[in-house]
Amino acid sequence: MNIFRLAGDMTHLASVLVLLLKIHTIKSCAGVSLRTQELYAIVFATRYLDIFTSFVSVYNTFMKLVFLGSSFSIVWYMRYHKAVHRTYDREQDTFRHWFLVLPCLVLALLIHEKFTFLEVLWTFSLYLEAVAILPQLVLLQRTRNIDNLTGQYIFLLGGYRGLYILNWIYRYFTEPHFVHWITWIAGLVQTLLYADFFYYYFLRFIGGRGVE
Amino acid sequence: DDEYHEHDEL
Repeated sequence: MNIFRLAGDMTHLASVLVLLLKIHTIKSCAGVSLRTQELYAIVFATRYLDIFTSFVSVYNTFMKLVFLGSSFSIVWYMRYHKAVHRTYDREQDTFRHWFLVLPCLVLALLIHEKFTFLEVLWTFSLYLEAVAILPQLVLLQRTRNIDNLTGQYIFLLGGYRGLYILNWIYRYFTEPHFVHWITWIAGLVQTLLYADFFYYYFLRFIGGRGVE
Repeated sequence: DDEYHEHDEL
C-alpha cells in the first residue's frame, strides 16, 4: 500500500459517501444517472467475486463490502425508494448503457491476463468501469449544473482514478514485475474521459460563476 | 517469473 493508492481509495470512498449522503439526507437523486449507478454495481459485482476465494487483507475485504453495499443501495434507492425515485429524471437519463456492457465483455474475452472465469470477469469490470461514467457525464451536459453534490461526486470519482495512476507509476518503479498494461490503459482511458469535466469544474472555481 | 499475481488493488 502506498500513499497514492490509499488516497485513491479514500477519494473513491468519499465519492460514494457524498452520493449516499445526497440521496439519503435530501431524499433526492436529481441530476444523478441511475444508468451509471447500475454499471458501477455491475463493476463491483464482477470485480469482487474473489471476495470469497482470496483474502488479501482486512482493509481490502472491508472496502470491497463497502463499495458493493453502497453501489447496490444507491441503485435500490433510485429504483424503489418512493420519495427518491420521484426525483429521478428518467427522460434525461437515456444513455444506452447496455451497449457498453457487451463490447466490454467481448473485449475481456479477447484481451485478459489469464483465461479463467474470475480473471475474465475481473478484466470485464475494469473495461466497464472505464466507461461507466458516460451516462452521468451525458446527463450532466443536459442538466447543465455542476454546482451541487453530483458535481462533487463526479470530481471525487475522477480524482480517485487519477490518484490510482500515480499509484501504478509508484509501484512500477518500486516493485519488480509490476506490469499490468490492461489495468493501466483502462485506468488512463477512464481518467481521460473526465478531462473536460475537470476543465469546466475548475473554470467554475476560478470564475466563481455557474458554468453552462 | 510469471507467477499468477493476486489482484491486491480494489
